[in-house]
Amino acid sequence: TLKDDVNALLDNARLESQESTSFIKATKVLMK
Amino acid sequence: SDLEQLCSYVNEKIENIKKTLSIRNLGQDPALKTTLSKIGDEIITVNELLNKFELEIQYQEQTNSSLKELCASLEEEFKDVDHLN
Amino acid sequence: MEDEFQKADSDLDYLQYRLEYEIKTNHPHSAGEKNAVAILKELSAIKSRYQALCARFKAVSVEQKETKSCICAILNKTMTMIRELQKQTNLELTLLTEEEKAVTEQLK
Repeated sequence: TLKDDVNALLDNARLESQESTSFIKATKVLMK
Repeated sequence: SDLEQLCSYVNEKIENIKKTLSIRNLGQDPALKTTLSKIGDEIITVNELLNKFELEIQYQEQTNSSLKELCASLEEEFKDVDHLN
Repeated sequence: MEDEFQKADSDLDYLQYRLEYEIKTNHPHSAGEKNAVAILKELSAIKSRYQALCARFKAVSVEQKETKSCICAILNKTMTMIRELQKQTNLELTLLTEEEKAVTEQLK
């Protein structure tokens, strides 16, 4: 179960990173 | 809370002793040996996953700093617009 | 009371030591095999590493959400004020481009 928990958390962390990257891009478009 | 800390400290030691007791008959029980060896392999796998997870967290901490910089420069821009207003 | 706790603590340590010594002596691990006691220790080490990383990740996530909502709030009030300014100065309202509309929706 520890392995499954870490896998789930890793997927969650990667998803959050993608969201943040697109958030920063969107913000920079509006700043222009 | 000191007493609670003391209790969890002692409980953790007791838990460790119980775990070590569970492998005491390692020799008599070959299945136990196999299980233990599998756990050993899983530990390597989980450690590799934790390494990836730690890298992801470091990346997120860097992203946080960029978001904070963005927030600060936006605040400056708002002040300019407010001043214009 | 304190002496009793001290004694219990050292008794537990001695118990742990004797058990590990007995396992290592009675079941020496052959080459390539893993030392049973070491595996147990690694198991608890990996659990505490996991808990530490979870706590770190949680803190990062909370901080990230706060900064993002702060950015959205500033963007909103800036864009509102720019529209006000354009009205006051009779400048024609520059419409948002498709891209700007899309990202505005996204940030909402």
